[in-house]
Amino acid sequence: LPVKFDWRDKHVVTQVRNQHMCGGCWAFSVVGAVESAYARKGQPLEELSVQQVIDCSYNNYGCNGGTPSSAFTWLNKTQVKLVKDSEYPFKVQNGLCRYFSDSHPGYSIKDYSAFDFSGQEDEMAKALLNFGPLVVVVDAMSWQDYLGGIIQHHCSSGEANHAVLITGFDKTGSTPYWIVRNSWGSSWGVDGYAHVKMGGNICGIADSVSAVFV
Amino acid sequence: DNKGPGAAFIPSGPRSRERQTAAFRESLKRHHYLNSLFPGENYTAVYGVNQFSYLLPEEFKAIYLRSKPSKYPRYPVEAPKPTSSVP
Repeated sequence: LPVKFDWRDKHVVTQVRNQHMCGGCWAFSVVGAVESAYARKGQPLEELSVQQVIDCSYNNYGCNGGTPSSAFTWLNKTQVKLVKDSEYPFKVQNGLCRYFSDSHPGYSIKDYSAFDFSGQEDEMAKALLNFGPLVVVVDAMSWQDYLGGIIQHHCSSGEANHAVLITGFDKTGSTPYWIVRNSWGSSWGVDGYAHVKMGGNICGIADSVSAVFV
Repeated sequence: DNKGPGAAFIPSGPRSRERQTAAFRESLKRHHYLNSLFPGENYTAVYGVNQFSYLLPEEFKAIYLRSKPSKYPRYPVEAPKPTSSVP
């Protein structure tokens, strides 16, 4: 395991986005994972449509909430092709699902995996290297006030409420940490990212971990 | 004071100025508390004014924390193979 790794350095992570007042973190994290999965396969790094997932993932509640697992299940079962963000832009509210013809270019998934890595964060780091950025659900209550540094306290496992995307980790310092892409804009945290201590399942970061395959 | 730090991030909508001010005051108290508990710890997180400081915690939770975890199986770690079986 390298002491430091970040998929951003491989240019396979899109820019931090802003969900504004839409509770669609689950869609942002899932779409971010699909974007990175295609870029890892050699496709151009493209922003895909979060709005399409918000509107069309019938087993979720759009801007009123949802879970990454339901979104991945929907993507896998329906083989829906995600279109580019520019074709189906984010509008900060639920809308009617737009359908595209089968010939319309888009990005579907082949499969996804989901595991509980609590107590196994080194294995989780290996999974990050092997499978790409990981979608996780964390307790982000104290993240309301986060400015920077390594989150080590003030959150708990078992109370997760926010979906994000882990893009890397850094074990070079005395406090190893996960590098976590959020969807609250780049002015939040460390250029839109949070650093969460590795080990100890801080904020429940290892409880619900999923990866996507394309 | 709406012209203070974070003024650019005041959410639009029908929230009263009084409510925003109350939320901001509560945020300042919360930041002080969060920053006071582990002051000597290396690289520990810092908490302060950002775009969410004009929201009460319950408002923040209702707007932004709209996901929940799913129960997944534990990751199966491969048992290490004895070296005699490694070609």
